[in-house]
Amino acid sequence: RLFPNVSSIPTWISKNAPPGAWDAYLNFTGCRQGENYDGLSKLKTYFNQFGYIPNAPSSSNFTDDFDDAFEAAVRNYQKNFNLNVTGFLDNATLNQVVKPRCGVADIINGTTSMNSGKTNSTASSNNTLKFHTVSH
Amino acid sequence: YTFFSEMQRWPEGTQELTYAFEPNNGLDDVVKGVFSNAFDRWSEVTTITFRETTSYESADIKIGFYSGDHGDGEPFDGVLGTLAHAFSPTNGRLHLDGAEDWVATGDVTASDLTTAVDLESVAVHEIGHLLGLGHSSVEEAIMYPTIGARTRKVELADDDIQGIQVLYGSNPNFTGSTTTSSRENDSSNGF
Repeated sequence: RLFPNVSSIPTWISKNAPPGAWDAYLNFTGCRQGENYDGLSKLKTYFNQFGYIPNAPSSSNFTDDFDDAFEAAVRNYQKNFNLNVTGFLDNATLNQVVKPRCGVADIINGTTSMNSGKTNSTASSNNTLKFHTVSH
Repeated sequence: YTFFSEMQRWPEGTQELTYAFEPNNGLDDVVKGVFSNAFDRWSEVTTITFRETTSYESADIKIGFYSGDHGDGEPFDGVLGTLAHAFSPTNGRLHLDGAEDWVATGDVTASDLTTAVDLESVAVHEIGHLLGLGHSSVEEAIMYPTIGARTRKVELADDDIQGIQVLYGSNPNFTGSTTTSSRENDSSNGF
């Protein structure tokens, strides 16, 4: 729906706004490596969609296991979004996950990466582009 | 700021890009004006200008609203979630999720609708992709990947300006300062 102005939004629509597409991911708060969680494969699909699971099989093959590869994906995600790098699905991470976003991947074919935020770090991208972040 | 792989950009010497809207969307002048403003934000800081054309097929940049699977392998997902996507140079496609509650003008932050999304904010971000910028981890940057509903963020941050000026140089009339860099290139890589 396209509203030319904020004031043109009917009141009845405002009172019946549907939940966001990814709100259910908040149910995974607290999940961590080594366990199996019903439906976690869907969250793996999200991380795969945005480039955080390199060399992943097709999304239909994801398991519900919180495995090493998924923990690495969570860590990279947390770095990119300047979150505490905990490696598990803490509250701050999932609140970031459910935010509306651009559909372009953060890491594309493993060759382009958002950098690691506020700390000094180097993000490699197939040895042709490399950035060094410096906090000020 | 980051770039797409191999620093994809529009060809050297590109001074103007044309853009057109999906004819089947039937967008009005208010909506088209939002995109015009969004393009202007990038033109102000770099060397490329943008001009609307009615010739959709021949336009460099093609803008359209689509829902669900719309044929490019990147289906939209309904309300919120993925809002839009754009392709790297020189593809030129900018797609917005037709399921969103897009607000063209006015103070979206004052909206009672919890799913209201500011159109210009998303347009400015996606134009960055069309020009060759990837996502940034700088939260203030336009190229940061997420934006909340009922949020307006349309001003280019230093991070965005520095990135686009690496690709295309600075608009000679740009008077803003980008000397305070929050990110430096690793000189050891000769970039």
